[in-house]
Amino acid sequence: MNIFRLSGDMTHLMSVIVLLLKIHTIKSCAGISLKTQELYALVFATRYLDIFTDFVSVYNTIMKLIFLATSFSIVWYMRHHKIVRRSYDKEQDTFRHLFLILPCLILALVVNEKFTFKEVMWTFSLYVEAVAILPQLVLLQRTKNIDNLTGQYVFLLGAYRALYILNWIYRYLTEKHFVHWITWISGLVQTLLYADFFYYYINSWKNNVRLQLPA
Amino acid sequence: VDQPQIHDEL
Repeated sequence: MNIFRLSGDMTHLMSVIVLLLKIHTIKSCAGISLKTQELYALVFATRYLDIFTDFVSVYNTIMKLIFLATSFSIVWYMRHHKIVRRSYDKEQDTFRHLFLILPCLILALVVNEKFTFKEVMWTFSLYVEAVAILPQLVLLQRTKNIDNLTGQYVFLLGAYRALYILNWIYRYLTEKHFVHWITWISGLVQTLLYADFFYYYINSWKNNVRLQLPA
Repeated sequence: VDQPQIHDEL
């Protein structure tokens, strides 16, 4: 474990906590894409299949349980909670995430480290995570209303992935532990997807103006 | 072929 990875995990944890708190306290999910949340629940469900078979560490298991619990409860809130669901703008959140899931599944079947169920599912979860933010970014472009909690959520998510890239570099240099190139590429693609958001987010923060994404 | 490493990252 190194500082980059620990802070990456903490940033990731913060992003889901921020989101859950927002939904739970103000009982609203305005501006949040349910499609992205469903994709994240899928990411964790397919990545943590080994939670009971391969024990890595207490930390690892606890974090997996937290990510599974938070992602599924966010989806539950947005779908079934009688008050929260009313603030979900399904007219705007129309991204067909099936068009993201299918290519990821096909790619995972073709490009993977080892053709076993668990390995293919793990690779699939990497590809889905790389594109999971797209529905949320599309929704932000459409609704233009980035309330600062949603902005913080996306920012923290991007920061976590960027920290993970530093973690992979660190591990490569120190532990001679190379992360599989699949992990590298999908992590890089994911971080790049945030790049433009980061640009506008930091600019708006610097000029202390409301965050506006270009049309 | 080396055993695929257990994915120790989240």
